[in-house]
Amino acid sequence: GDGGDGGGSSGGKSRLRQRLSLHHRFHRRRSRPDNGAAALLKSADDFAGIALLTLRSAEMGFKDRWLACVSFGEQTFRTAISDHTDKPAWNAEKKLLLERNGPRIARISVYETNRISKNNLIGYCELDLLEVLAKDSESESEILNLLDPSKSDVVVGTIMVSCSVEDPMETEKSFARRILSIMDYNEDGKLSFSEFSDMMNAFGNQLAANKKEELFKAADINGDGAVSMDELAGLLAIQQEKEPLINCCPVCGEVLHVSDKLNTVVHLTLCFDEGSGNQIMTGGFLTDKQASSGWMFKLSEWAHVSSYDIGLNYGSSASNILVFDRRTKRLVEEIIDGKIVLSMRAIYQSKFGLGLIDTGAKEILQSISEKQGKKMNSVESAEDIPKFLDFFKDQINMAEVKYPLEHFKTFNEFFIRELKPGARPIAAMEHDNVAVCAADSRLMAFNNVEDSTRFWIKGKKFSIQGLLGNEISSSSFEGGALVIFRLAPQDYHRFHLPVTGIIEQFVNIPGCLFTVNPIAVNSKYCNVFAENKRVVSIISTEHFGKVAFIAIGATMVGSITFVKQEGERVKKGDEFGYFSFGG
Amino acid sequence: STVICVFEKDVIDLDKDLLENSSRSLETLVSVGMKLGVSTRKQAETGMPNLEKMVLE
Repeated sequence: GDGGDGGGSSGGKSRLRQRLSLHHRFHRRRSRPDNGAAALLKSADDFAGIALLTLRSAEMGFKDRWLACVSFGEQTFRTAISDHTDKPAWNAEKKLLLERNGPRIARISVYETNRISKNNLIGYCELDLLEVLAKDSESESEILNLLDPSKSDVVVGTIMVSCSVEDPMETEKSFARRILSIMDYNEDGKLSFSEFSDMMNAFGNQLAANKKEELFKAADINGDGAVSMDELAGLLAIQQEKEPLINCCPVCGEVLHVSDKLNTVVHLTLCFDEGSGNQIMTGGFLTDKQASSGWMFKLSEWAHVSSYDIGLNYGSSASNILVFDRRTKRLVEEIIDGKIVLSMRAIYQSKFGLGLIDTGAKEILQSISEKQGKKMNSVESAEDIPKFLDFFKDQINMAEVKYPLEHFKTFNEFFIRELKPGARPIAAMEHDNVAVCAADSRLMAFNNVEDSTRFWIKGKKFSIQGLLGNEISSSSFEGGALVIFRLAPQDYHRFHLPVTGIIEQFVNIPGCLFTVNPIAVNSKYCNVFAENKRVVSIISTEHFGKVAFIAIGATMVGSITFVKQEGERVKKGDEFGYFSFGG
Repeated sequence: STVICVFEKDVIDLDKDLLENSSRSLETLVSVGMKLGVSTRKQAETGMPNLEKMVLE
C-alpha cells in the first residue's frame, strides 16, 4: 500500500503469523480436508477472516466538506460528509471480509463535496490490508499519503487509518451474544427452551422437537434449564461442525453453505450489522464514483441496500441495473437515463409518489400510452428507428432480424420485428418435458411465491390470485413456481410458448399501465403485476399440468396481441404473441 | 412489458443457475428457447413414452 514498508518481509509475515495465532486453531478446523489431515497456515496469503478498517481523519491542503470512499473487491463504502475544514475527521469503520485468494487491496478516495455540481476526487491511496496487518508497528494507526489522481507523484494530503484483525473467537462470541439478545424475549440473558426452539427455526433448521430438546440439554452444561451466552457460543462452535445448526440467514434469507463455518459467521455478522445500523460507513455501491455522488446517496436512503452480496437489491438501488448474462456468464449493466430513474423512484418508491398516482396519474399514464401508440404507428415515427438503434448499439443485432431496416414503415413495426428462422434455437426441442424461456428478457425464477416476495416483488398485496384475476382460480397454482420475464425496450418484443400443450383459455384483465421496471416491482407501495392491464392464458400440458402464462402491459407498451387461438395445440418455442406501443 | 409463467406445485425443477441468481435479487439475461427447467413428472404419470429409450425393431 501507499506508504507501506514491504510487509512481505519475513519479519512482517512472522508478525502476522503471531497475530494470527489465535486463528490457527480455527483455520485448521475449518479447512480440514476429507482425509482428516490438518491443513496448516502456510503464509500470510493463507489468511482469511474479518479485518476492521477505520478511516480516522485526513489533513488536506484546503478547507472543504469532505467524504472518503473505500473500494474493496466488488464493493464500495463511503463515510459521512465532514464539517467545512482542512482536517476532516470521520472515525468511520467497516468490517471487510478477507478471503483466501480474494481481494486484499483497498483503495481509499477522498472527495471534496459540492451541493449542486458533482463531487471532485482530490486524492487517493491504496492499502494492502495484509501488509498493514503484518506490519511490525507499535502505533495502532497508519498515516498514508493521498496522491493527486491526475499526477500520481504529487501528494495532496494525508489520511490516518487503522486496521486490525477481528479475533474469530471474539466474532463467534459476539455473534452468540447478538443472537441471544435477539431471541431472549424476556431479556433475562438466557435462552429458555421455547426461545431456543425459535432460534433454530429462524436459522432454517427444521429439527424435530425431540432433537431440539436433545441439543438444548447438550448446550445447558450447568443444567439450570436455560442456555447462557457462553453455553450458546460453545454449542454453535462445536455443533456447527458435527451437524450444522445454521442453514439460512435469518436477516436476508440466503441459504448458507454449511461446510464453511467462517463464512457463515461472517455472513451473519455482516448481515446483522446492516440491519442494526452498526456499521458507520454506508455501503452497497459498485464504484467510488457512484458512492461519491450526492443524489445517489440520498436515493440509497430510500432503497434498502446490503453491502454483503453482489446483486442483492441492486435492481432497486442502482441507476444502471445489473443483470447476469447467462450466455457470457458475466455481469452487464442495463443503461437507464438518470432522469428516468429519478422520476421512477419519485413516483414508485414513495408514499407521496403513489399518492400522486391515486390522484389522476393512472389516467395520465393511460393517455400517454395511447398517444404514444398513435405516434409510433405513424409513418413519421420510422425516422426514430436509426436513433433507437444508435442508442442501443451492441444490444440489437440486425443480422438476426428477418427483414432489412427499410422494410419497417413505422416504429411500431420495427418494435415488433420478427427474427430469422433458427435465430433462437429451442432447447431440447424433441423433449416436451423440458420447458424453455418465453422471451428475450431479464428473468427471475422462484420455486414459490414466498421466495418471489422475499427476493423481488415487494408490493405488499401481491398474490397469485391477484395476478390471475377473478375469473381463474388460483388453487391449482398455489405453492407453484413463478418465472418473471422482463422485456427491456431494445429487446425482441415477441413472446414464445415455454411449453407444449393446448391453449385452454384467454382472459383479458383491464388495468393500469405502470412501469414494470424493478424500481416499481421492488416498491412496497405498488403492486404492478396485479394492477396492470394483462392477458392470462392457461395452457394445458402433458408434463407440467396447467401453466398460467400472463402477458403484462406497461407504460407506453400497453398493447398485447396473440397469434394463437383458444383450443389450438401449440409447441414449445412457437411464437405466441407480441407487445407493442399503445394503450 | 413482462411475461409471468406460473406452474402448478412441484411440477418443474427450475434450472439451478436461474434460481441462484434470483435468490441474490439478480436478474438473468436470457433468450427465447433457452432451457428453463425440467418436468418432475415421471413417464408413467404423463402416459407419454420415453422416446429416448425406444428401439426401432
